[in-house]
Amino acid sequence: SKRKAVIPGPAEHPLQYNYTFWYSRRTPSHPTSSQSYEQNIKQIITFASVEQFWRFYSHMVCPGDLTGHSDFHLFKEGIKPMWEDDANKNGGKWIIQLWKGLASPCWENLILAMLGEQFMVGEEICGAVVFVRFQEFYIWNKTASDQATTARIRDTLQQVLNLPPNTIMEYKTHTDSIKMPGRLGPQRLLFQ
Amino acid sequence: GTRIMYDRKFLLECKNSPIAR
Repeated sequence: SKRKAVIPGPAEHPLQYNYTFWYSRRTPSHPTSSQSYEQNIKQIITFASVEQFWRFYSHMVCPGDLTGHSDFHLFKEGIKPMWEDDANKNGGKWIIQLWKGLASPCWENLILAMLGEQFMVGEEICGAVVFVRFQEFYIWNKTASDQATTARIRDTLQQVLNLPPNTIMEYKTHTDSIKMPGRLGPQRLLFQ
Repeated sequence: GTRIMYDRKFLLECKNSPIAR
């Protein structure tokens, strides 16, 4: 790639990984092929430090203020927010469904935990997604079959998001998402 | 190797730093 490498500026606090924000709009009436999905998803910005993140994020629209079929994605640089990416093809995601009004504060807490390496699952985290319309968040990891990792991600989410009682959570492998692209399935976890 | 970790409180403090604006 000819793009200039993003590095932390002087006196800035570097992050463990560079991250890229992406934005996409869903077209609900048409089933989405991976090709049209890729065309529909746009890179916004890549950052390498805490300060670069805030310079962008402070001016960004909050998920709670957006309407319609929009997703924001925040992924490690080099990982596309697509099932087909090498980092994602054996992976899965936690789905967290929230009540209206909680989307913006929870999204911020989720991404701060990710940027600050609070999950402590090595290289496993790929990125996070907020789907505005359904007030849903997803956190994607590399290895869906690694139950110790997925349990640890769940426990960290519960801590850092301070999830209210009756929050619905479900883990779904990307393979299952491809086969059954609907939303939440029958196996849900309710935090009490 | 060492991982660069930041807690939420620290990250929020950085938000107000002059170089983050």
